[in-house]
Amino acid sequence: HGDSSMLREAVAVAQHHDAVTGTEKQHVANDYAKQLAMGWERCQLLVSNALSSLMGTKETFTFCNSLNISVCPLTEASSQFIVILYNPLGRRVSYPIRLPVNGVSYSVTDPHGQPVPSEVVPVSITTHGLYGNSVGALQELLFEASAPPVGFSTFTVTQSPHRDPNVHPIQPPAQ
Amino acid sequence: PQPWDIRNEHLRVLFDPLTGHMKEIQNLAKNISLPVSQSFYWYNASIGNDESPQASGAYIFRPNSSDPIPISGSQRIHTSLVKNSLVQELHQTFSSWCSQVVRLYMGQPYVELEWTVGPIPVGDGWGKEIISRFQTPLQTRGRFYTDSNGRQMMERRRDHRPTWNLSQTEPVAGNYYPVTSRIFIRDEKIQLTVLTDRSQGGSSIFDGSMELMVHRRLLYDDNRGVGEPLLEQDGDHRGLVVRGHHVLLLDTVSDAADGHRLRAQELFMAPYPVLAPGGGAPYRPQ
Repeated sequence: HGDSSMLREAVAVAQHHDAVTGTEKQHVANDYAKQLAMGWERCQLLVSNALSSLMGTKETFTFCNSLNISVCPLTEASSQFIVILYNPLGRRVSYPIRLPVNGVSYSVTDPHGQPVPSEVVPVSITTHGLYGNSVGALQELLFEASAPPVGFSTFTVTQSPHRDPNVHPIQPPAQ
Repeated sequence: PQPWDIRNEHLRVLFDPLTGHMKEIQNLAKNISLPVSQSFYWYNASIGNDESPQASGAYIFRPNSSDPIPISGSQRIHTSLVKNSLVQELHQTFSSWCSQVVRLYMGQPYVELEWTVGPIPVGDGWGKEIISRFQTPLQTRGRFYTDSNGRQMMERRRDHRPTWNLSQTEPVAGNYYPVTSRIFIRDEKIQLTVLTDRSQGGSSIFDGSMELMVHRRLLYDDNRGVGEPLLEQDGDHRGLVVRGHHVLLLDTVSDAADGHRLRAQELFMAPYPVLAPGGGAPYRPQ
């Protein structure tokens, strides 16, 4: 049973001027972050229920909160997975999607089963400099995903055994 | 040597091969070219001086000098260029704690600057307020524009307030404004807009320049009530690492709003990818 009330309360608390501007004491900042994280966790369940209802299948949905530092255990370990993209805007949009992976080649298909151009690109070296190579994948799968107005698209990603011969990364010598 | 470049069907970004810094942005469709240099600097946080005991802190931004210090100790920064069919990007390392990826996705009419800053070192005893500064030859006549809570764009004039005669005593802090979603500078023809992924402080300290504060770490309380310095750190007492991105748009003044308004909506209401292994059982809410 998911619900959004905890996140709603956490966001409401974060309307305080100290939370908006960052003038709170450190232990209060920690509490704001904790409340938001707990609220988001409960809300994920709600979103999962909604997506199951909309898609007509019961999936084990995963929310990778650390995609900004190229960390997502599901995409790093799986040879096949699906990506669901919900677009809250009233017009079709297209977004570049980056997912950390460990394979060298993947195929991506759109909701109609049509192939979507994709490629595996190296993660910025600076990420690995920061985190000492201990966290995150070395590569990311990149593809452009589009989603309909106020709707969602489902993309299927499957690992391929061989590198796509059409993709030739060019890496001039680093300075 | 020839400049390095990254490009897609909309834009081309050139870099100086000797320094590794951004040098120029071209809007290919509009045939616009603008020299733009961008780099990271830090303002040395004031701990108070003869004029005022006010220290820089959580409430107060008060650098002890109007001239920020480049984060990269040398003219040349470390770079690596990656070109693929869907993305072209230049990785820039300014220091061990400040780096950036300048990125062009195929089909997207903007330049993405993904910056990673921190942990800010303060072992030298100086609080630091980190900025990303863009410098262009645009004749901006002391004017720049920031948004008011993502709604109306407000004209800001350097060292000026619209409703009273200002005697400016803080040439940097006195010209900083909230940037909730975007900031831009322009001349008669060209507009350079930066969209932010979070609220930041920003300004145009001299004509043609634009800057945004991306991170700060301070050692003194500003004595305005919080009672502790803005020194957020992790369990190992290291400062936080923050990552974010700026979206850069170059367009004509007449067409710029079309681009930045739609793009800002897409940033604010960006879809969150939800993942699943697939092959789930059929499900009906009943």
